[in-house]
Amino acid sequence: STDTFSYATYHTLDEIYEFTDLLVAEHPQLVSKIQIGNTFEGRPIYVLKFSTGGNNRPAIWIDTGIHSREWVTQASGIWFAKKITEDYGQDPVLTAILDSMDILLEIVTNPDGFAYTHSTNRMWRKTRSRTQGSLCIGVDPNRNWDAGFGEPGASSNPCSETYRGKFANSEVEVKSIVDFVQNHGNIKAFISIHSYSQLLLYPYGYTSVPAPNHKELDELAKSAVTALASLYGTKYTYGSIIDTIYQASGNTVDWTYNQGIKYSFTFELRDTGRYGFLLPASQIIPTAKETWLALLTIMEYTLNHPY
Amino acid sequence: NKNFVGHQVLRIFAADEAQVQKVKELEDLEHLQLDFWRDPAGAGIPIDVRVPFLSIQSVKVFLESHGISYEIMIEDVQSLLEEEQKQMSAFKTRAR
Repeated sequence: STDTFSYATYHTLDEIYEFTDLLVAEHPQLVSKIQIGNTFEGRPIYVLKFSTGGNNRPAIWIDTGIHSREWVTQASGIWFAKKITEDYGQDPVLTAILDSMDILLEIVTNPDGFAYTHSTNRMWRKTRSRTQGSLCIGVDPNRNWDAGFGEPGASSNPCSETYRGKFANSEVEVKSIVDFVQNHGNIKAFISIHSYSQLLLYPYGYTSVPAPNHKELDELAKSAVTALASLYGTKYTYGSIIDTIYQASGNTVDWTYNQGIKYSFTFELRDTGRYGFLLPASQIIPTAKETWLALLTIMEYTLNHPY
Repeated sequence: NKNFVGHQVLRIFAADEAQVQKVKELEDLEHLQLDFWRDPAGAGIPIDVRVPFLSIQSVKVFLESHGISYEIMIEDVQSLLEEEQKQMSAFKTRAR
């Protein structure tokens, strides 16, 4: 049962996929599982769809764990999934959102990389695709999107951790989302979750030209980090990617924003200053709980500010 | 599983742009096999880097010779990974 599932420990890919199957079985009227593709190594890529009905309703996308070693993100994704099933019908804000919109949640965005972190190299970040002419493996799936692809802020070296790939969407894990988003055509918010360093970022990363909705995104980010901090006082910095960290071309939310998804954000979750990617499992639930408040803020705003 | 015995994660504090550039030079030294967890972004923003055991001395000497301050964020990556594994195994035992 998902009631007895342990949310305060890290899980393997198989365990996460078993969890999602259980959740779907327990809430067939609310949750369904969509396979959006297969990874380079042939693993299925799943998205959980939370929907209370209607055809092609406007949707909110949340993905966790595109960088496989950021284990607290996949673990938070599991917690979010359970939280949605618990709170629908109980929490007025989430209920209002789901009565009008769908939530799409991809818990393991890079399944090959994630499996590899469990079996072989805990520090693996990229996909597991082969690059012709190189012994080095994998592409940074957060540099492989068709938004400023190939510009400064990503590497052309296959051995680099920020290798962008040979061409945009070369990674099936990226292309599967691209196809899904374009076929869906009605996604209104897109939130991509990473760890760590306590940031909430919005486009752009590939250019210093402010996004047309810069002011609105900045205000929404401020509200979201304020809500997040209200639980445990965790302080987040917010702003555009390029202004807040550094130039990053070919990243996820620049592409989604350019597709017309105005509310495009990326999170970097908790940084205790002590553990980095090795955040102890005891911090999964606090991290997920505080992040949920920020997610809810963005989702509610999306509901109330249609475009 | 890949072994991370003796790997350390250093938290580096670059005081100005010149020091940020110096740390970026480290990124280009492939033989050191550094893994930047938080890339050099700007002065005053912490930079975290996992340093394999064999490169620790060189990196620390480089930082100290350029007056760049740092602290050890993780003393031994492998010991943290073993803790993590132990916790996961304990959970599985309980679950069974």
